[in-house]
Amino acid sequence: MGCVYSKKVRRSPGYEEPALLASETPFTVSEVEALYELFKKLSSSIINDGLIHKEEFQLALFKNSNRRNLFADRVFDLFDVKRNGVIEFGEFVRSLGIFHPNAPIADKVAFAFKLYDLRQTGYIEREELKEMVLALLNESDLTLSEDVVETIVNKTFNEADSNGDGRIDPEEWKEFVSRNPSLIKNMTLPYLKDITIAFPSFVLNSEVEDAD
Amino acid sequence: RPVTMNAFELISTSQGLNLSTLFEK
Repeated sequence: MGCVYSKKVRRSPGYEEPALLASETPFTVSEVEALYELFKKLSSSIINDGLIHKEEFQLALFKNSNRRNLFADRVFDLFDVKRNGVIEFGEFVRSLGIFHPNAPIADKVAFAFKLYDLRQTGYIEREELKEMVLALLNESDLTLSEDVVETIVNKTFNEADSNGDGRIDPEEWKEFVSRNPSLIKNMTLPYLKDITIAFPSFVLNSEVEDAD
Repeated sequence: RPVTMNAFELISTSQGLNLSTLFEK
């Protein structure tokens, strides 16, 4: 009798079926299940509610839940597709799918553009680029003179802003990345190819479910 | 030679963009 209900597994709010997520991403079903193990770990590190909060994301990235970072904030916001302040499992898998080595390059290019379009105006503005350079320097304890920063930003802008309107649009970005492919190197996580090796405990969970 | 650096290349080295740390146990 009780057996029917014993297979009830506690799922996070926002949990989605691995088969569905696998059909929409480069992951296989077992890789999505492995990602669920990672997700459970990340989403219970501070607040045990099955959702990844900003502090938990920061803790995973920096081993410090209070360490704020402009880029980590942007990544978090892009993963949080529903904009409700937390990352749900489906959002986590779909977003990480973009970082899969087999994901379309166009998706990676578009994601990087959104990341750098800080104020979501549809363009990367000169001010935004400068703000990001300053944030990086600050994070790395590097000091460059105002002149050098201006030179770096201007030079990059001159190369990327081909129509010279003072902002980089998605087409210009695409073109710029095709000339400088290393710019989206960080949009690929080789780890994602071996995710079932990295988080093998899903096998155990699957067996528990199947045993019913 | 920072002057010849591409700003986006520089930015991409941010620790906040290094998501591989999410997979560290």
